[in-house]
Parts: sequence; C-alpha cells; structure tokens
Amino acid sequence: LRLREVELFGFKSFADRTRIPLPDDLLVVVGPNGSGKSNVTDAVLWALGEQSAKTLRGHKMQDVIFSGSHRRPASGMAEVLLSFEDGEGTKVQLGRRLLRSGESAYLMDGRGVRLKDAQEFMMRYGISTQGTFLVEQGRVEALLTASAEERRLIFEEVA
Amino acid sequence: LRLREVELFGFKSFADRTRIPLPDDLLVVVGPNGSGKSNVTDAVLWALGEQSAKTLRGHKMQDVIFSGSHRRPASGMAEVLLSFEDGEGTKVQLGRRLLRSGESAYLMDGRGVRLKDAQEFMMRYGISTQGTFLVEQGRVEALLTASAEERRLIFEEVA
Amino acid sequence: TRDRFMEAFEAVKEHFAVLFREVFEGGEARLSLLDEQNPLESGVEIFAQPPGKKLQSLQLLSGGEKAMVALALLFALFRYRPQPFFILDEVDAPLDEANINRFNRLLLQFRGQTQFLVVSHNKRTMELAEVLYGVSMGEGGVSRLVSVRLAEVEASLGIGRA
Amino acid sequence: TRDRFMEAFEAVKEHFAVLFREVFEGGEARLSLLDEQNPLESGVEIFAQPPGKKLQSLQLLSGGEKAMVALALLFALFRYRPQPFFILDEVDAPLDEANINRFNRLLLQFRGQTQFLVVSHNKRTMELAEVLYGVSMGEGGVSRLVSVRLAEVEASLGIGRA
Ligand SMILES: Nc1ncnc2c1ncn2[C@@H]1O[C@H](COP(=O)(O)OP(=O)(O)OP(=O)(O)O)[C@@H](O)[C@H]1O
Ligand SMILES: Nc1ncnc2c1ncn2[C@@H]1O[C@H](COP(=O)(O)OP(=O)(O)OP(=O)(O)O)[C@@H](O)[C@H]1O
Ligand SMILES: [Mg+2]
Ligand SMILES: [Mg+2]
Repeated sequence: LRLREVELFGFKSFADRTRIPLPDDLLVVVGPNGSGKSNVTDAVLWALGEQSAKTLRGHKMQDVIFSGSHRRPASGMAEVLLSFEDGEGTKVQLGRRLLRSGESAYLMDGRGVRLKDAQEFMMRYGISTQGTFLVEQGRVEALLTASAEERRLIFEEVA
Repeated sequence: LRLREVELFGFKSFADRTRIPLPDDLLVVVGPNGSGKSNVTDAVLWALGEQSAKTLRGHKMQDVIFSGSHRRPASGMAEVLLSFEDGEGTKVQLGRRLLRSGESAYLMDGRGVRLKDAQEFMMRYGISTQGTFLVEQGRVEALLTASAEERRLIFEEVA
Repeated sequence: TRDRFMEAFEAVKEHFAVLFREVFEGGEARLSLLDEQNPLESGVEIFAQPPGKKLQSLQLLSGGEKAMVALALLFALFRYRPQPFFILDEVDAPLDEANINRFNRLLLQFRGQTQFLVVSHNKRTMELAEVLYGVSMGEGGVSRLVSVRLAEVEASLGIGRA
Repeated sequence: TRDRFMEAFEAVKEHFAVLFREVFEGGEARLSLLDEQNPLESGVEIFAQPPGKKLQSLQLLSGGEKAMVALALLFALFRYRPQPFFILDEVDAPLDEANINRFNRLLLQFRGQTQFLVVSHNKRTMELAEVLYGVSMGEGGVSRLVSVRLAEVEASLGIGRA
C-alpha cells in the first residue's frame, strides 16, 4: 500500500487547501518552530480516525478546525484526505471532515462511511490502530515509559 | 552567592572523585549521549536535598551510587560537595552522602547537619526549594503543563 | 492465540537484540515477559545495557540513550510486522552527532520497505531526503508548504541546525 | 501575605509580557489569576498568542513555541527574584536556528546576573561559553570531565550539531 498524497483543508493552521504528494521512500519536512510541520502529522493521524482531542493537542475535537487569525476568519470545517494506492494499482481515498457544529463524517472515495469502515481499511492493510506508525514530537520514549501492559497490547496487535 | 565548585565522588557515573570549578557567568557542558552531563545537574539537585529518587531518574535513592560496570566494582557511597562563596568572601561547603546501607548525611563545612539546615541555607541565599533554578532535560515545558495550582506555589515562593 | 503471540514476541525479541547491538555498537538488550506461563496476560519488560555499562533500570539511561533504545524497539516491531508508512516527528532532537548518524543509517536501511515521513531540524537528516518540503507560516497565521532544495532551506527558512 | 503575593504576581506578569514580546518578536502573552478575589488560593493561568496567530490554548502551540514561552516565564520569574545559579539541561533541543539565537541572546542578557550551567549539543550555544567542559564516558562505565576548546569539541567528542 502506498500513501500517494495527503490533502489538508481548514485543518489546524492549513486554512488553504494544501496538497502534499508523498515520494516512495523518504520525505523530510522542515521549517521553523510553529510553521505547521507537526500539524501535517496530526492530519494523517486524524484522518485515520484518532478519537482523542488531547492526542492532537486540543481540548475538544473542533480545535483541529482552523480558528482564524487577526487577518483571516475561522474556517467552518476541517477536511483531510489520504490518497492510497495498493499493490495492484487500485486507488482508495480515505477522508474525514468535521464541522464547527460538531457534525462529522468519514469518507471513502467521497462517499460517507462509518469510523468502523475506516478502521477495517487500516486493519486490512496493516496500518496499526495502536499508532505504532507514528512517533509524535517529544514522545520518542513513549514505548519505554509505557507500562508493561501497554506494551503487551502493541505486541498483541503485531501478532 | 557564587557556586565556586561542584565535587562528585561515587555519584552515578562519576565513580572517580571529580572536581568541577565553575566560572562566574556561563558554563556550557558538552559531550556525547550517555556521557554524564545530566548526571552533573542531578548531583547539584541531590546535594541541595532532593528527596525524590524518581526526579533523579532512579527507583530508590541508592540508585545514585555508582553501581559498577563490567570493569569496575560498585561504590559503597555517593558524595557530592558544593562549595559556595558569599558576597563577603565567606566560604560555605554544602555536602551530602549516601551509603548503600541507606545511611545518609548532610554536611556543612564537613560536619553533619540536618536536611533542615541545608534547606535554611537555601532559603537564606534565595535558592528555590521549588527547583526553579533547574530546567531538567526534556522538561522545559514543565511550567506550562503544570496545573494552575502548581504554578501558584512557584509564585508563592517568589513572593 | 498463544502460539501466534509467542511467535511474534520471540521474533521481535530477536530483532530488538540485534538492532540494539547495531545502534549501540555493542552492549545488549532484551525483551522479557513478566509472566512466562501466561503470555497473553503478561506485560512486556525491556532490559537494556549500553556497552561497558551495567544492566540497570531504563530510567537511569540518558535522554539520547532512551531515544535510541526506543528506536531500536520500534524498528524491531516493524521488522516483524512492516507498516506501509512510518511518521517520525523530531525523534533526532535529543541525539548527538554520532547517534544522528546511526539514526540516519537506520532510515537508509529501512527506506525501501516503507514510506518515511520525517520531521527534522537537522541538516544531516535532510540530506537523506528523496523529497524535501518546507513548511512556513504566513503573516495571516496560515501554513503553506513548498518543495525545497537543501541549499534553499539553509538560506531562506533559517533552519538546518547541523 | 496577600499584598506581597500580588506585588510579586504583578511584577512577574509585566516581565513575562515584555520578555514574551522580545523572544517572539511580537505577539502577546499574559498571566492571570483564576480567582482574582482570592489570590492566595488561586491558580495561575498562562495565555500566549504568537505574532499573527489567534489566542488559543497553550497545548496547541508547537514544541518550539512552548519551549520559548516557558523560557520567557522562567526568566520573568528570575527577573523579579534572581537566583544565584541557573541550570538549563538541553532546553535548546526543540528549537530551530532562529530561536536558538534568541535563547542565546537571553543568556547573554542575563549572564552578568547569575551563574549559568547550560548543557547543550548545539554549537552556537557552546560559542557563548566562558568555560566549556567536555564530559566523556570511559570504557569502564566511568564519566570524566575535561576543560575543552570549541575546536577540540567538534573534532574529538563528535558533537557540536550546528
Ligand atoms: N485550529 C488551529 N487554527 C489555527 N492555527 C492553529 C490551529 N491549531 C494549531 N495552530 C497553530 O499551529 C502552530 C503549531 O504548528 P506545529 O505544531 O505544526 O508547528 P511545528 O512546525 O511542528 O513547530 P516545531 O518545530 O516547534 O515543532 C501553532 O502556532 C498553533 O497556534
Ligand atoms: N548509579 C549509576 N552507576 C553507574 N552508571 C550510572 C548510574 N546512574 C546513571 N548511570 C549512567 O549514566 C548514564 C547517563 O548519564 P547522563 O544522563 O548524564 O547522560 P547525558 O550526558 O546527559 O546524555 P544525553 O546527551 O543523552 O542527555 C547512563 O548511561 C547511565 O547508565
Ligand atoms: Mg512540531
Ligand atoms: Mg542528558
């Protein structure tokens, strides 16, 4: 499975629709403090169904919607689309939307699906629902500071 | 008050007696990962009466005693001495010792004193007992992630 | 099932021991089950001993050492159960130059097997990139992303710390 | 006493607002008492708004931004109540080059007023040192410390990331 592109629109500091094509092996994202690099990684996590606002550094889930600045009004919605391509060339786009009202949706190739379908997609392609594909900023030691039981859950998923 | 020198003996990875004269303004300590830089900062904290083994990255307080390596037997004791000089040229040396047995001592100019006396010294010279003179590795955000109440304690001390 | 768990555990345990020795250039580490009789209920413990040092609690290790142990375990899990992509956000922050090089070697070693998205302030890590994107925050509080070259990065974005 | 607390709080609040604007080159920040009627019982809250951005929860800030806010507050407390020494262990790890420069300017600004002990992997921070000590771990698992020059540091200890 290849992640071909990540698209953000109204997600955190990415108020403008931003398409990020991904190379086959190694993408390095650089930029000054506060520019938006971790927001990109948050977007991938969010589109894959992250349920905890705290993990995304917010208090409530609406915190991921662009909240405006002194020059730009807040967005009404956040949207992230992940464009995948499997080994046979079949394309699948997984998406997520959240409105200020709290109304939210998961999308697969543009049509509404349930969180459960997104999770099934992850399991079919071996994307960890425990999040072991992501090491968040400042959290590299997480596997070590985790309890022995929490680590077992990771082993269970891998098994 | 000037901290003229820090001396470590049997403290963590400093098995050999190590004297560290401090300059008047700005000392920078460098070295590879795992060389012992943070152990030096731990030593200052410990000599000033730190009570929590966890803050010093240990399980029990004896973890600060050099535990040996494949070439070197464990030490029987850890000792740290802080040599101060006040504005009038009076020298004071604050020290702490811990034996494997758990027997421990605070020292002032070589004679045994109580933890209380060491804390009085700190208060007299404005060394924070809340530890605001130290930002531990990976803990720079501590003031921000602390609760509003914990921050108030810091303000109380400063007032 | 118990057998599948044990198979996964033993495999990752082996990969971890090997990767640890690789990134620490010596020493040894192992994973162990707290309750061998009951693997499906048992917690997993980590023991790590950098070269020349004594086996002691992980928390006594330095910031950089802990990061390297964690990376060794992460990649050991990956070796047994590869994932389509791997996102690493500033994992090189606590590392000295020697360990940044070892981390980079890990990236090079695994790069054919997964898509890496690495966020970094470090020039050496940037040098490995197949593609380099620069993120910048405009005056209006809005982020934008552009494809950049390494030379541009150092000049215009004021980054590239090593 | 209530008066002393309020005097300290107001002073630190002012220093913090000034230092924040200095290290962020704009924007604004303030401290506030959760319960103004009862300062001695009240928690202290922090609000920070980097230039061009909207005031929002601190936790949404980036790693580097949080570090700079924390340093501004730490130095604001220091300005009101100086301490004889100040130990900073790798506080520059999450910072980009521009912020490392601002952190260094803070060090230079305060260096006459206290003794700094700074642990760092960063070359620019090393350049400020009055004295530079190199720590190394021998084969026997024992640390030792030697006075070094900047040039030696880059050569022999394999450090100095920028
Ligand atoms: N909902 C939102 N609306 C607008 N801006 C937001 C929103 N959420 C976060 N931000 C802004 O995004 C910025 C943080 O971005 P991010 O964490 O991606 O930075 P970064 O590039 O990773 O920086 P660092 O190098 O310091 O880690 C913050 O300044 C924050 O104010
Ligand atoms: N009681 C002890 N006896 C022997 N060695 C110890 C003891 N306590 C800690 N150590 C060793 O000291 C080392 C950690 O040192 P320290 O944390 O000072 O490193 P550091 O120079 O700060 O590294 P980094 O740059 O990664 O933060 C570890 O390898 C640990 O095994
Ligand atoms: Mg970040
Ligand atoms: Mg350290």
